[in-house]
Amino acid sequence: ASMDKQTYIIHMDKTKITASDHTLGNAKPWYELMMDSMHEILSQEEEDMSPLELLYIYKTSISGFAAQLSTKQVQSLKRLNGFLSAIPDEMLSLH
Amino acid sequence: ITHTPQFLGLHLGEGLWNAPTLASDVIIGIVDTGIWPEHVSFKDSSISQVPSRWKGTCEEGTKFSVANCNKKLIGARAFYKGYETIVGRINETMDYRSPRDFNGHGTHTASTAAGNLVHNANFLGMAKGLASGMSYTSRIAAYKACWRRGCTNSDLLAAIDRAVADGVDVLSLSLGGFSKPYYSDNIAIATFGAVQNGVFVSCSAGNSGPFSSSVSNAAPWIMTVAASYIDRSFPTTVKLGNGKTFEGSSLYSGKRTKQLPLVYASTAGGQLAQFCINDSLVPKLVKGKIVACEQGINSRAEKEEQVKNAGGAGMLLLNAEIYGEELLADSHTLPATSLGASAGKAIKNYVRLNKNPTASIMFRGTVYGNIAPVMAAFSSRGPSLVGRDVIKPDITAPGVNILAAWPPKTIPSLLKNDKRSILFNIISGTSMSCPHVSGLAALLKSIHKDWSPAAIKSALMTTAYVLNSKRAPIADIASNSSKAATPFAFGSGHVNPKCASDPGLIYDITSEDYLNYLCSLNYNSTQIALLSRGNFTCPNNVFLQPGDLNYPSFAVLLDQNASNTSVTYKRTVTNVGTPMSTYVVQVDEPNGVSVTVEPKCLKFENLGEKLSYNVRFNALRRTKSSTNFSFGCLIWMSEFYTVRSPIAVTW
Repeated sequence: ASMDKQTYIIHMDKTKITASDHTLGNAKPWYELMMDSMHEILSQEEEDMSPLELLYIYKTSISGFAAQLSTKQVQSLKRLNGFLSAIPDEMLSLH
Repeated sequence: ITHTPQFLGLHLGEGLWNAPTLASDVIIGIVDTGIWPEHVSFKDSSISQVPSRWKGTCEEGTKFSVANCNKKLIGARAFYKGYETIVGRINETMDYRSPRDFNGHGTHTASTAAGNLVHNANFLGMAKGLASGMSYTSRIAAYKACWRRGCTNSDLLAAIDRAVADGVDVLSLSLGGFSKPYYSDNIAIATFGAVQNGVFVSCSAGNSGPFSSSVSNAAPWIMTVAASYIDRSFPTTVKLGNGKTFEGSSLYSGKRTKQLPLVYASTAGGQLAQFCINDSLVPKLVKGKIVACEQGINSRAEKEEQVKNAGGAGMLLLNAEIYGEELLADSHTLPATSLGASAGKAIKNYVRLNKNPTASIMFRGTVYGNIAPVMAAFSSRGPSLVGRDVIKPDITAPGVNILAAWPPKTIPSLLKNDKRSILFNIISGTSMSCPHVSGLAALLKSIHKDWSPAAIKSALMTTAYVLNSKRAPIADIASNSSKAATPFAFGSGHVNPKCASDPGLIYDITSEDYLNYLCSLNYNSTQIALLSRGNFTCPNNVFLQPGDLNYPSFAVLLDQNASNTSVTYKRTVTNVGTPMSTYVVQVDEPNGVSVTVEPKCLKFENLGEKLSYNVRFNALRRTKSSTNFSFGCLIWMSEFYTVRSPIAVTW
């Protein structure tokens, strides 16, 4: 499963990130709610239980995170409230 | 950097380099290969305490500790998680897993933007002088996100995100990739967030010129920087056995060669010997001779390596036709020089027609006073593939043969057996021009603390100049300097810091304006949300067209087949010059287009006052021989100010 994974940059609409039922009432920042939802969704996947390999959470100039994900996990994450896009990571060059 | 400050009109104790301007606290974030903190360019003498607003830090890592930061280098972080997932764990014999710079590029760009004063800086005696960054009292924060094989987007985004949170005022990115729509371009997305937070973002345009539409980092909120030659060169004279001489360029610091046998292609080796690729040169044919190598297939350093390994006594690097008379100076370890395409052609003919061709190379050191600026052939060109309604690149700054700080443990040449240790290196690229503009933006920010990133950008663009030191149009070296460069090469022109500090009028742009521009591109709500981060809805009942973005230049798209088509764009200018001032418009019409401006006169009574005008571009009848582009400009002139906007028409 790890071999099939690649790094994606997941862009989120932070205004649409809401607490799930059991986290309601917690005054968590949006990115913590996002992580909660993401773990919840991925843990529901029966076939792919490999742990999430989170690289970064982006909080200031963009909203989202970078993680190593399988294509199945990417599909699952599309169910996240506020999900906008998943862009595969790529290499840029010095000029 | 030595000499470029003077070339740009910056002098110690005067104008933008006077005490009040320099006392201001501006923080420049450099996203690059890290930094060599002990370098004399980053000493913190004469610099005040770190401002309390600064939230950054110096991260510990391999051969890097908190103690490496000071009042000059106030932040240093490293981002490698994305890189290591793609390339594997960083080999610490090849790089430092910390903000320390192994490559040299980040140290060079950081010192160009904001390096402190260093007397008698030089590269092996060349380009000697007082070195300083463009804004030599500004603070530096180094965000290392580029490693041996490149920079991953995930690391770059982490660096940008962190830099903005830390509180940088200016971000400098001398890197890039292929251009793509803004909603799928991670750098465009992240830098939009930076600009929303008041950060000025300067990016290199790329080194893929002179090919058309090669520009990268072309989002309108980014300052996209092209590269030029300054008036300094490192000339060589190549003399052939037939008496003909050619001028080249080299940073070789040794003596001239004797007149030696000259070999090329089949007289130097086997297949592809003309490119001096791996194992193509035959030592018995090359030993003790000068080898001519054509540009292409492998790098310039690799060609030198091959010539050295085969026992060559010297090398002539011949430009491919497309790069014209481009003359980049390389820090060779054997007598070698680059030569333009026309010299290359003559030399290849000479070798073919003579049984015993010979050549010598003389190295003439550092020479000043060339006609300048001239556009570098390698500098990437517009029009932008993703936003034809904005002229890109935006501006030009020095980017050829730039001396700046270098880690003493990093060899200057990329050659395997180079043992030289230097403190300053001379390299070329839009990577080098970009931090010039970052530093200049910091200077403007220090004077005009309330100016938005777009206002600073406008000031730099509308005051840029388009004539060289001989009062002739800036030439393009890709055309052998026979043709004037166009706005698709130099944008609004060559940066002019003194005028930019007092531009008279500015074209300001808010975050909402940029988002309306994206709406006018028919982006859907998801695409808009990617950039706005979710708090913007396109207005319903408003006519939006991309050309109405309040940009300081005009990119006009006209239909080739329809006669009498026209477009009208609106602009709003803010008076930042003198309170009571009158501006009159002057237009240099692009070929095949009539331009009408209403009103033709703008009368301001107060500072900060905004006035709008409409400009109508009307297509005239065109001939079949017409090119796809034509260029002009629109200038608002007052008693004290000239506010110039280039016009580029694409048919």
